[in-house]
Amino acid sequence: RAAQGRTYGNLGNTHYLLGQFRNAVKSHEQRLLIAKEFGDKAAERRAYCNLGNAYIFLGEFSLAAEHYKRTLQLARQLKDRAVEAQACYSLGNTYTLLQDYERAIDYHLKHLIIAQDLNDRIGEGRACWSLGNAYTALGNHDQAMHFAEKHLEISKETGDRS
Amino acid sequence: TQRMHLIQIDSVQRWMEDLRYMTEVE
Repeated sequence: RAAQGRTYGNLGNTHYLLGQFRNAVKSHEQRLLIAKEFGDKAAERRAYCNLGNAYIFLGEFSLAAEHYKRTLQLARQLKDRAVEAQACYSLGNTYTLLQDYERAIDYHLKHLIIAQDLNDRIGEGRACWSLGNAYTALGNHDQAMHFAEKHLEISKETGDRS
Repeated sequence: TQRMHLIQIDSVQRWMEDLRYMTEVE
């Protein structure tokens, strides 16, 4: 049964890489079921993240957000700060797709704080880029300028010419 | 409409380009 769980996870990832997102969801749902049977929180966390990703490419952004929220809860339970940051970043982007910019900003700020704690300058740069765009969408140009300047400063430091 | 919106926001577009080949491996 444990091997079945791992195999469903691998199958889900293969379907995903092939662009077969419905099949990816089916496999990752099975993987999730087996992870729950075993109380395997790390595997459960991976399955929720993979499901969120597949729902993004199916255009089902609300479902993606629900799955990323479960990823975030489990990342916190598992005390994995890098995964927590990644989940916040995914949620920020998903709420941007849903045009809910206030929620997007909440999650991008959470991502920014963790990236700063972890001294992840690339993550911090991406958070600033995302925040600049979200504030622009809200018409808050002062905040947009603040984050655009921070993004520029970090991009120079990390040598990101694009 | 959602896809049109997506193209307008470059940071989201970049995230999705990365996400397309990102998987949580067993």
